Amino acid sequence: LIMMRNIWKTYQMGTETLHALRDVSFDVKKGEYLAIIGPSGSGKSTLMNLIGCLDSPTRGQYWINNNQVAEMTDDELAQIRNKEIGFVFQTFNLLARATALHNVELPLIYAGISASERHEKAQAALASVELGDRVTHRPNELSGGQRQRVAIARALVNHPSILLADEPTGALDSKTSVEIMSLFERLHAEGNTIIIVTHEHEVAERAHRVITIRDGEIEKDERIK
Amino acid sequence: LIMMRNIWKTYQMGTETLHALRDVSFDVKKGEYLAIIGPSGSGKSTLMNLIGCLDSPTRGQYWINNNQVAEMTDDELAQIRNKEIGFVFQTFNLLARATALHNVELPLIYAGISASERHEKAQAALASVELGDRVTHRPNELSGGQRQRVAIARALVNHPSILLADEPTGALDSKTSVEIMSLFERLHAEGNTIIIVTHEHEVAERAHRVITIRDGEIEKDERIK
Ligand SMILES: Nc1ncnc2c1ncn2[C@@H]1O[C@H](COP(=O)(O)OP(=O)(O)OP(=O)(O)O)[C@@H](O)[C@H]1O
Ligand SMILES: Nc1ncnc2c1ncn2[C@@H]1O[C@H](COP(=O)(O)OP(=O)(O)OP(=O)(O)O)[C@@H](O)[C@H]1O
Ligand SMILES: [Mg+2]
Ligand SMILES: [Mg+2]
Repeated sequence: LIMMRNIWKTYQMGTETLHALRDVSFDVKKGEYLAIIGPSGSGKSTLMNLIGCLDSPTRGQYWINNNQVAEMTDDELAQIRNKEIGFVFQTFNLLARATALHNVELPLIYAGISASERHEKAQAALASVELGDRVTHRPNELSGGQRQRVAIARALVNHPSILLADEPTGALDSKTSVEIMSLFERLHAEGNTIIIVTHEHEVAERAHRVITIRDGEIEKDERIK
Repeated sequence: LIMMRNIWKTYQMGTETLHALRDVSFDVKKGEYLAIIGPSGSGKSTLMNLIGCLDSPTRGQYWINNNQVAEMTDDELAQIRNKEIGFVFQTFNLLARATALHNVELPLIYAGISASERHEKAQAALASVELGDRVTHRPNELSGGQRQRVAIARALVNHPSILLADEPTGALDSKTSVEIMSLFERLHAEGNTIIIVTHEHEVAERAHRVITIRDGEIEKDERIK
């Protein structure tokens, strides 16, 4: 499903060259449940943005579904990002002036779904993360963990076959984290591919494979189930 | 130092009345190390904003240093917020177009510190959170955990006697979390007052007292050391 070969991501800062990712190579098969763990600043979000086609590498090749991402048209990329991939951002990236409901409807609008069906699907997605009673709240009328759950609901509403989640339980208490992890496990059991970035070992342990990243490089790649 | 009596925080949403805090009362003595723990949406950030004089209660009284906050002048409030309290926000609240260094200098600018002394203090604060090599980066050129550490450095740079930290290790890996918690313990050992909101039990266990909040009410208030 996903193939990364010799991926580098480099930023030029004045005279300084910063390598956020160095010569990263790995494969992810369809239906895998992978956790990516590593210290702060080690390159996890950078890697997730590349996997999600939200950014492009400085060097190296990235194939998704046997297509080289660098060769895709804008339409093909938009298709992948909106229909095949659900992305939970580390900083949520919600629209500040839209309600929770409207934020979750956004991917459905892009998918051309009718208004009444959108409403229903967005309501259901918010109910699945225990926010059924917060649908009219805007992000600044929600707690940190509630905003994170809106971001999760939005990533799931289009039933993506690939879920990319960057620290999806970072703002959640343990009980809510357990509920979200069960949600992800159900998705995985349905045959979908899950890639989670996390700092928390309890979250990483629920994946089937763990990649450890340090200073932009893969340090370890272990099958744990 | 801090006295809260019968505090309510209520939001009116159309016909619906939402009580984020209900009849909350407690005291915090000078030099205490308190953790506030509770589920997502239970009212922790709301309470922190009241303690930090960033918001006012709908009902009830709040005294800090024997002064009723509701009776303070704008000058007195500004003085407290800028000189006595250091606040680590759950969402960091960094200036997007300023470097890490400039973000950390901000409280020193308000305190009227000279430019050269500001530079030096801000550099030292960033070094204390292991970001000495990221001082010229802007927030969007930093990882999630790096942004959180800039927010921590900014809260500490003015040597506040009261540190209010809302989920200060939420975006940090375990090693970095341990470093930040040691930093807070040193501050506490120097006689300062520390109030931390956290979901993580390992973080709460390092405090001397833990208040558990649920649905806007105090459920438990335990001395643990
Ligand atoms: N636009 C940029 N310009 C320069 N450096 C950057 C930029 N974006 C990220 N970096 C640097 O690249 C490195 C990797 O960042 P990344 O966000 O991938 O880390 P991370 O592993 O997700 O960290 P965290 O766990 O703290 O979220 C960091 O050291 C960061 O400072
Ligand atoms: N401006 C607002 N208008 C309406 N409701 C609000 C507003 N701000 C917060 N709330 C509600 O008040 C409750 C408490 O919010 P608060 O941010 O204090 O929770 P929290 O304990 O910090 O949660 P978390 O652990 O998720 O950060 C939440 O249920 C939230 O939806
Ligand atoms: Mg990150
Ligand atoms: Mg909060």
